[in-house]
Amino acid sequence: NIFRILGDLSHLASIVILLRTVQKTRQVDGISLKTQLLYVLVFCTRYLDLLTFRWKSVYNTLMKMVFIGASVRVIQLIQECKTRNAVAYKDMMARDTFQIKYLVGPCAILALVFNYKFTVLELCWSFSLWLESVAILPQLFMLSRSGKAGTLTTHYIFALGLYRALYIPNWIWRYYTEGRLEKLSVFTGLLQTALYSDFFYIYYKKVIKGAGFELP
Amino acid sequence: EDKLLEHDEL
Repeated sequence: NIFRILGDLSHLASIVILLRTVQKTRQVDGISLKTQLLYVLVFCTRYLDLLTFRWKSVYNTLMKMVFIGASVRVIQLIQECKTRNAVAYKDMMARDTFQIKYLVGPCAILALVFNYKFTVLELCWSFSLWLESVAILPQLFMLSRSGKAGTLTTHYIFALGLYRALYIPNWIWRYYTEGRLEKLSVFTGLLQTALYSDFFYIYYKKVIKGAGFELP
Repeated sequence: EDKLLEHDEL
């Protein structure tokens, strides 16, 4: 359906925006390495089914490979910045202070409690859903502490939030046309959207009222 | 139940 396609495309757009900008400008200003590392973990644990070779469609398989590849490439580019622009890298690391163990640990426990089947594949899949829902927190934490967001960060988070928002009408659509209600995805998806709404609210206020950028 | 295990979303 249209919501699903548009959602996936904005997800793809968010990563392309990030990749292209970092590649072109060699700037990682305002980007959280921790959030990016969490996304690599999210994609690798979610798309483990690629290894079973029970592929659903060309679209599905290709997108999964692109998401894994692009997220790893982002990390590579950030690491390249380490040698190229040591000062900017150090500055980024000094501000990227969120403790990700407080996200990974609880997500692992939630995956053990909420899953469809107690198998490695299903546990990893559930873990990836929980982790994705909170993976942006180090990034938002960084923004709230610096009090300002660059164009790159803003566009990136905007595209990511759009992807999340579009998945909601997609689920409603699928519920009515296919009778499908996948509770884990819906719940973690709503949780993730709620986190983004905070960003959107502040962004809206900043754009409309021209006030300084701040997150509660 | 089996349909839910398909995980066809990204």
